[in-house]
Amino acid sequence: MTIIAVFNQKGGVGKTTTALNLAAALARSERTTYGIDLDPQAQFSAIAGITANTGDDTVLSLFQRNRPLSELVNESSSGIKVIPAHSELSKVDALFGKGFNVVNRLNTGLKVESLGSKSNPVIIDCCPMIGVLSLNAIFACDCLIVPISADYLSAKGAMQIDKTLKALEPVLKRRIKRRYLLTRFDTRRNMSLDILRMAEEKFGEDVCSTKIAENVSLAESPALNKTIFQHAPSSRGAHDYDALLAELLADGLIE
Amino acid sequence: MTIIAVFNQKGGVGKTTTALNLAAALARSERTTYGIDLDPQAQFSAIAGITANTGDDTVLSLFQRNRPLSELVNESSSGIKVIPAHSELSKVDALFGKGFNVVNRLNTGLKVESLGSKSNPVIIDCCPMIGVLSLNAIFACDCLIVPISADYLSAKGAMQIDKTLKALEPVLKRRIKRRYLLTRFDTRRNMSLDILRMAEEKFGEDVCSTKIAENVSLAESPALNKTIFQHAPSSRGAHDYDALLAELLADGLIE
Ligand SMILES: Nc1ncnc2c1ncn2[C@@H]1O[C@H](COP(=O)(O)OP(=O)(O)OP(=O)(O)O)[C@@H](O)[C@H]1O
Ligand SMILES: Nc1ncnc2c1ncn2[C@@H]1O[C@H](COP(=O)(O)OP(=O)(O)OP(=O)(O)O)[C@@H](O)[C@H]1O
Ligand SMILES: [Mg+2]
Ligand SMILES: [Mg+2]
Repeated sequence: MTIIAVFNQKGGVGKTTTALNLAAALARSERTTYGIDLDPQAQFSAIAGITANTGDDTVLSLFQRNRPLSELVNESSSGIKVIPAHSELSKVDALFGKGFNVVNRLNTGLKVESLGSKSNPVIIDCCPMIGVLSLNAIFACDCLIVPISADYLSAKGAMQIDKTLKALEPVLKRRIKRRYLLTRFDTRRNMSLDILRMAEEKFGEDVCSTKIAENVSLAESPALNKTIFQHAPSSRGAHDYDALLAELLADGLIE
Repeated sequence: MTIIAVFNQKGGVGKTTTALNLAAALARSERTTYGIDLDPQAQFSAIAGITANTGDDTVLSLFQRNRPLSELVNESSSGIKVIPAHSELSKVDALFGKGFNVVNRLNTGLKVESLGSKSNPVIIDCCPMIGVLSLNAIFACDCLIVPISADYLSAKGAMQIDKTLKALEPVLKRRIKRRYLLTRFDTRRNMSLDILRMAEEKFGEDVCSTKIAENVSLAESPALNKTIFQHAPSSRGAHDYDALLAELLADGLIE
């Protein structure tokens, strides 16, 4: 089973950059890879070159009328099969905020279509809010990746998630696998090493050995609607996301 | 009138860093300065050392029972008078998302208490979402500051806001004053200069001449729950936020 959700309630820590480039690395490794955009701001979709015309062409229709996920898939030049987002996705929290029974909607939708199997990995990009959408991603995933952008406020966001996951475990009846990924890592800054040490003390083995370096090519690629592999395949950023894929494969978190 | 809202729908672009340090600069200039935290993640509040015990000690009570804002004020060692946030604030979007008549609640609450006058400036920190809370900030403010963190995705967020503001003008019956503030500006990166040029072409005079440089002291101060002036008063970050205050005073956006 390979469904990975990328979440941190802090904004701007590299969720989209990670979801997109990890999915692209998977697609380049000859795996049929799905990318699900659960952020109403739809940046993952936009960078991958996919625009949903209405909310109905997104996961919103899974919630509103149980539309099969396979009908929502778009081929992208990035190689990723994209299920896009749209601003109307924000309705999900407003419509379904009250019932706790909607948190398994995505989980069920994926299983019904056999998505997220070994041969069909799924990467889910989340928005920086613990709402119905992000909870669906957390309940659906086999592993949660929490990017920590080498600064205190994003590390604080990660600590918060640790608490949230503990609170959800009795409901889920299992411990959600998670990996904390240092991003925007600048070895010249003491703060980066400070944050790494904090993360290792708190999360131990769950901290990825791979760190994504601060690399301007990663920040440039969205402007061209490209993944790092399309924009700068020999860059440090491309190397780091390949290394992350290799680590997740070696650890059995991706099969 | 001096009510400044700090908003950009992109995450992690420096909204809280700007709201906090601009408010601190104002407080140091001997003005009675109010900081209103409208982000359920309450980072502005936390860094200023203020924890709301319940949602009722936040702007939520203004919405739920028209509680006077003056009852919500806390003295902070930063010198700012803080009206804090709390995770329960996220209820506002769920409860009031439907009616458009709630967008003036903060506006009215401030006027009733004569907050935001020349001698009582108010700075409002927003979350990265265009919902009821952020709309209240936009409708209440005399000037909107949009931080742009010198990368393409945050510039894209700023373009989006420009569209949103245009759409709101018929409802507001006035043009909302706005300033775009380049933050995390790194002169060694071509991308920073690229983004500055893009912003100047699109927004012209509305781009602040002051740019907040990428400065590690600004990233460190939250860890110590300090403003930049408490943590590193001779740092580049402190200098830049003082310069921002001077520019806004010279332009008459703050009186
Ligand atoms: N390793 C990196 N090196 C350089 N820039 C990076 C890196 N990772 C991300 N960025 C840039 O930092 C900004 C924030 O990253 P990104 O949008 O991926 O974060 P996010 O967590 O998805 O944000 P949001 O909370 O708004 O969804 C973007 O401009 C991105 O291009
Ligand atoms: N000029 C700067 N130099 C260095 N670091 C900065 C600068 N401005 C902000 N930061 C750091 O960047 C991160 C994001 O900043 P901040 O939290 O203020 O953004 P935000 O827009 O309020 O985020 P959110 O959308 O999550 O509310 C923080 O760790 C902050 O300390
Ligand atoms: Mg994102
Ligand atoms: Mg903030």
